[in-house]
Amino acid sequence: RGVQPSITNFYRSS
Amino acid sequence: MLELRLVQGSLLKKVLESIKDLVNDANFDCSATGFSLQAMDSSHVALVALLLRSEGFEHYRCDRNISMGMNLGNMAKMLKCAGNDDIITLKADDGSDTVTFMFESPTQDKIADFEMRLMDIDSEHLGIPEAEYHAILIMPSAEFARICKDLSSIGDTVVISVTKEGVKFSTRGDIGTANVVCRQNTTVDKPEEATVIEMPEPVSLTFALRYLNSFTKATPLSNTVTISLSSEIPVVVEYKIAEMGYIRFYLAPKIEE
Repeated sequence: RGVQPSITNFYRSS
Repeated sequence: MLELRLVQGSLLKKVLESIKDLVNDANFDCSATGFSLQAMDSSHVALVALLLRSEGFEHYRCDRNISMGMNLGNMAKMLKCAGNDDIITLKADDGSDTVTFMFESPTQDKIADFEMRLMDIDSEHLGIPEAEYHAILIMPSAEFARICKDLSSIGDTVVISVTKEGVKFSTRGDIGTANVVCRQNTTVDKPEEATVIEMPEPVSLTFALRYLNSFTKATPLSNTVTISLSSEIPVVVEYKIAEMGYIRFYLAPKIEE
């Protein structure tokens, strides 16, 4: 149920 | 030259057992601050961040910042060969493509060394900004593991809802539904048995149980777990590693279709 977003949608490469 | 001597070698064994199924390959970064790792699972859904501060090692020599790519499954195999009471020392020479794990028994009557080949790993390092969390839940780690395990036999996802009454974990599946409510409880004999809810704002979020269950493999590292929740940003599931640092897992909430 529902869509699982990637963690990279929240944190950017540093 | 790198030489890190960890008297409580079992900590490193537990760290590897907690992440080896989530992450295949990762770079361990060594600097004056400590021994750290940041890695995503292969599907880039979850993130793990580990820090073992240099002060927590009996001897910590790291002449220059170094990043060592390791296959965590292979590293776990080697660390399994260390006894629970063994002292573990990690050694690497400058420019070497291997790392050596040395295991010493507490009485010094047995010394073993295992050499592992390092790998070139092209990994992204993500910046994790400081966040204000709506609700911070501190509870016994074994209790959280039990709830995740129990609910995953009913459903695939869990709704974690925090209100002033407590925290509710809910799931539903083909066979039925399940709800577990934990109330704030600070009147316990031992502080590690308390459930504490720091809740500026109520919050309700849905997470994949498969990942939460994987995070609970870190349970042997700490008696308590800290779960930080805020709407629309990843949950942080943190296990503090006594005197040394932490292991933190990050997972984004699921979005309604």
